[in-house]
Amino acid sequence: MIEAVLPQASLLKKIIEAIKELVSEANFDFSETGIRLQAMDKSHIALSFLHLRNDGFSEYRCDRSQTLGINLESFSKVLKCAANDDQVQIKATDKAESLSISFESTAKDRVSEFNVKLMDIDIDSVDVPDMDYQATVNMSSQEFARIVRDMMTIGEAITIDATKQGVKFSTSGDAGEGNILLRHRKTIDEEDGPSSTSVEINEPVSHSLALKFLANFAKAAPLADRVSINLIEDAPVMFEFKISDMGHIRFYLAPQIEE
Amino acid sequence: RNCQRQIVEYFGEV
Repeated sequence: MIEAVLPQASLLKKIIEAIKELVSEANFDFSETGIRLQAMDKSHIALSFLHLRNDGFSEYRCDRSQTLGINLESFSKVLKCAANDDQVQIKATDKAESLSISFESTAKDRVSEFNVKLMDIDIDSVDVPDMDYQATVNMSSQEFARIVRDMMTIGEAITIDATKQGVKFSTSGDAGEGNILLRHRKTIDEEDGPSSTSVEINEPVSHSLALKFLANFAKAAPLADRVSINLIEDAPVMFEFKISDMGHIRFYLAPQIEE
Repeated sequence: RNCQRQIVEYFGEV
């Protein structure tokens, strides 16, 4: 038996919106400690990873570990039937064939219940190692979304250069080229404002990435004020959006290399 | 020409 309650449906809506473009179907692994999801896009170049800890839910019960395969488009459609402030409960019995999702209004005078069919999803899982990144950029997630949007008007790829001075995003295309530099601020305090950027760096590092994936990652911006971009030579770039006090979404993207 | 290796080429398969 699985039962998880979130006080606000908006959080679950944002989580599913952040990954549904990249992944159409995914396995949600429920265990005593919380929920995990790992899924790759069709081309296996981007990996989405979600972790929600049990203590972030207002109620959480998982009697035995269980994997639920869910079509994210269907999940998203059902979540659109919830008001943002509704309490949401998800529930599945052992060996269930569907996931029960119910919404309760703040006044507790309206309760709706939906069932989404579960599916067997055969996916390749990867073992993501803990890595010592050479550079970590911490910046406003809104700023990140804006840069991605701006760069897409010119090119299809973006180069991220992290140095002690800051982080530079650049692109080029048939129409021309452009770059945006965010200077490093030593401390991110209120004086600097929430839009400031920090770059923790051991060694300068540069990667080129396909912008279309970053546009998908930027859909996680409503979940978190900040995003961290973690770079290391010869490995996927990791983008992390923290989900307030309960976990995170991480996206790993393989860099473009010259053939 | 630019190309990308798949994620599994960086991280091992489970």
